[in-house]
Amino acid sequence: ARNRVLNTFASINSTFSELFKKLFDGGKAYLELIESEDPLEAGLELLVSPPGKKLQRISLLSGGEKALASLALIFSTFINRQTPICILDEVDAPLDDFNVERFCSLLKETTKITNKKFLVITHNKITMGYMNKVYGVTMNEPGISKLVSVNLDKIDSEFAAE
Amino acid sequence: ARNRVLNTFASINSTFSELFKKLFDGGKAYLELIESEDPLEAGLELLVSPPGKKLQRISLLSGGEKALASLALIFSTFINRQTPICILDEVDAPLDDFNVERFCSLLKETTKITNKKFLVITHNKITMGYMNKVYGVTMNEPGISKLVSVNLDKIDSEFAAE
Amino acid sequence: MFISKIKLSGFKSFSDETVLNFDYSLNGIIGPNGSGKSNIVEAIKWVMGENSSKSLRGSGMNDIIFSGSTTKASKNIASVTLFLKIDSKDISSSSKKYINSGNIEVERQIIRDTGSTYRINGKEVRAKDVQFLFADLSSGSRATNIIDQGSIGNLITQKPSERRRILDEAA
Amino acid sequence: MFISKIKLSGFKSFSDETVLNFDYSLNGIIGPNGSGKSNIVEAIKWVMGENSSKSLRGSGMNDIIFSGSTTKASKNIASVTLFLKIDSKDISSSSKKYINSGNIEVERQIIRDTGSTYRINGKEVRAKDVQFLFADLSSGSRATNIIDQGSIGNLITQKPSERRRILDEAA
Ligand SMILES: Nc1ncnc2c1ncn2[C@@H]1O[C@H](COP(=O)(O)OP(=O)(O)OP(=O)(O)O)[C@@H](O)[C@H]1O
Ligand SMILES: Nc1ncnc2c1ncn2[C@@H]1O[C@H](COP(=O)(O)OP(=O)(O)OP(=O)(O)O)[C@@H](O)[C@H]1O
Ligand SMILES: [Mg+2]
Ligand SMILES: [Mg+2]
Repeated sequence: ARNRVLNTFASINSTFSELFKKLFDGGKAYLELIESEDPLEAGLELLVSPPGKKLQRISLLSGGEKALASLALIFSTFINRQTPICILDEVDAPLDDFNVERFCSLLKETTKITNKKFLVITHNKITMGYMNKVYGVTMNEPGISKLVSVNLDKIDSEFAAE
Repeated sequence: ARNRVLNTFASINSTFSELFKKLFDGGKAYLELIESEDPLEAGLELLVSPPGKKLQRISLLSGGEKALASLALIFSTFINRQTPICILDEVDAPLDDFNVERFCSLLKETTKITNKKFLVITHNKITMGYMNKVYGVTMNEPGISKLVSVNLDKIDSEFAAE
Repeated sequence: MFISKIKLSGFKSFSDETVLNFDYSLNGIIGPNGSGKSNIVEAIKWVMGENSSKSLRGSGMNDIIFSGSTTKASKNIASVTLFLKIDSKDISSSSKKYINSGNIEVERQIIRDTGSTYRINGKEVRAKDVQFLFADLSSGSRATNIIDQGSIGNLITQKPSERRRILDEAA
Repeated sequence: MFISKIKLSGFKSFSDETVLNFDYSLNGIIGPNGSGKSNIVEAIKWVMGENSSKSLRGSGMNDIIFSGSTTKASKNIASVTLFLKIDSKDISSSSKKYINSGNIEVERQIIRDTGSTYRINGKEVRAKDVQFLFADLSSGSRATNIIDQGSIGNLITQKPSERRRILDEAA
C-alpha cells in the first residue's frame, strides 16, 4: 500500500506541476508530503508561485489564483482515475476572461486524451461556447424545473435571463 | 437601549422586505427576532420566498438567490447608517446577467438618495458599465501592483486580460 | 465506465420526470439563478448514496422530495436513476457480478417519512452495495470529482492532513 | 462623513506609493486575477485597526509588508493613509476633537518585526483611538459594510445569533 501511495504521489505531482504551468502560463508548483515520514500518514502540502512572484504562503493567493491552482490539482488526480463523471458547478465564477479561456482549453484537451464525461454548470458565455452540448434549466412554471435543449446560436434570445 | 433596537429592527425589516421584492421582482421576505423575549438577546431570522416558490428553509435557496437576499439585507442596514464607505468584492460573481442588472440598478438608486461612496470590485462587464469611474489594477511588472485610470470605451483593448 | 444518462422525478424542484442524456464529453448546464442546476448535482450525489441532508442543503431527508409550488401540490415520492455504461476492464471484483449487457442501472427512491430503497438493475440492494460500487470506481457522493458550487477554492485552503484524501482516492 | 482618498505604500503587492481617489459615488475596480484588487480592501481594513493577520490572509503581521518579486527586493515598511471628509453632524463626541478643517487623516505604519504605529492628523495615537473613531461611525474593519470576496452568501448561512450583529451595528 505504501508503494502504491508513493507512485500515485509521484504521478500526480508531475501532472500537477505541468498543468499549473499550462494554466498560469508559467510559474512553478509542486506537492510535498509533510508532517510524517510514513506516506500513509503524511499531509499533502502545495507550494506554488504564479509567474513573476516569489514562492508564497498559499493563503496569500488571490481568489482567482486559488481557483486555478485547485483546478490544476483536480485535473491532475482525475486523469489517473476511473471516475464515471466529473462535475464542476460554477468553478469559473472567480476567473477573469483570460483564465476562463485557459480553463476551457484544458477541459477540451482532457476530453481528447480520455473518454471521461464532464458536467459543467456555468453562467459564463465563453465556457458555454466550449461545450459539445448545452442544456438549459428553466422555471417557466414558477417553482418547477424543466430541462430544455439549447441551440448555442440562440442563447441570446432564449436565455436572456442568463 | 431596548427601544432603540426595536425601532432599528422595524425600520430594517420594512426596508429589507421592500428591497427583496425589488431585487427578486416579487416574492416576499421578512425578518423575525427569535430565541429570546429580550430584543437585546434574540437572534435574527430571515424568512424568504422567491416569486412562485413556497416559504422555504433558507438553506435550500440557490447560490444566486442567497447572494441576492444578502444584498437586500446589507443595503437595508446601510441606508440607516453613517458608514463612510461600502466595499463590495466580486459580489456579482454568482449572479446571472438578469440579476446583475437588478443589483446595479439598486446600487444606482441608493447613490441617488445618499451621498455614500461605493468601492465595487468586479470582473463583470455589465457592472463595469454602471460605475461612475473605473480604476484598473495591473501587474505589468510581475508581482508589482499599479493603478491605472480606465476609460470605459477602451476596456476591451486595455484590459484584454479581463 | 461512464454515466450515459440520469432520470429524476419528484427530486427537489424537478416535480415531473426529467431525463438528462450525457451523449457528449462536455455537457454544459445553464439557466437563471434558482432554476434548479445545482439540484441536478445533488440528485447524482443522492443516488450514489449520500446520506447527510446537510450536504444536500436540507435539514432532513424529506427536504429532497418536491415540496410544492404556488401552482402544484407537494409530492410524497422522489426517485433518481443513474444509467452507467460499463466495460469489463473498468470494474473491480465486488461489482463484476453486475456486468450483464454492459449496463448498470442504479435507482434510489424515497417515500416521505418512510425512508429510501436502492435497486441495481431492478433488484433491491442495501445502501452499502451502492456505496461500494462507486467507492471501487473511486467516485461517489463525496469524491473529489464533484466540485460543489462555491467550493473551488476549498481544496487549497484545507489543512494538509485533509488534502491527502486526494491521494488516497487516486491510489 | 465619507472617504475621499486612500494612499498605500509597501502594502502587500503595492510596493510603490499608490493613491486611489474616491471622487464619485460608484468607484469600480477591475483587473486580471492576482493583480491586487482585494489587497486594496485589506489595506482599508488594516488602517481601520484590523489586527487579525488571518483576516488579511496572512499568518503574521509581516505578511502585509511587500515581500519582493522576481525583479524587486522586499521592503521593511508598509504604510496606509485614509483621508476622510467630515461634517460636524456626522460624528460622535469621542471624535469631535478631530474636526479641524473638516478633514481627518488616519495613518498606520508598520516596520518589519517591530510593530505598527497609528497617527490621526499627524499626531501619534493608540490603536484604540482609531478603532473607536470608526466604531462610532458603525464601520471599521469587521463591519457589515465591507463584503469580502466569496463571502456574499455568508450572511444568509450564519446562525440567527450571529446575524443579530447587523442589528447591533445599525442601532
Ligand atoms: N424539495 C424541494 N421542493 C421544491 N423546490 C425545492 C426543493 N428543494 C429546493 N428547491 C428549490 O430549488 C431552488 C434552488 O435550485 P438550485 O440551487 O439548483 O438553483 P441553481 O440553478 O443552481 O441556481 P444558481 O445559479 O443561483 O446557483 C430553490 O429556489 C429552492 O426553492
Ligand atoms: N506581502 C506581499 N508582498 C507581495 N505580494 C503579495 C503580498 N501579499 C500578497 N501578495 C500578492 O498579491 C496577490 C493577490 O492579490 P489580490 O488577492 O488582491 O488579487 P485580486 O486582484 O483580488 O485577484 P482576483 O481577481 O483573483 O480576486 C497574490 O498573487 C500575492 O502573491
Ligand atoms: Mg447553483
Ligand atoms: Mg480578489
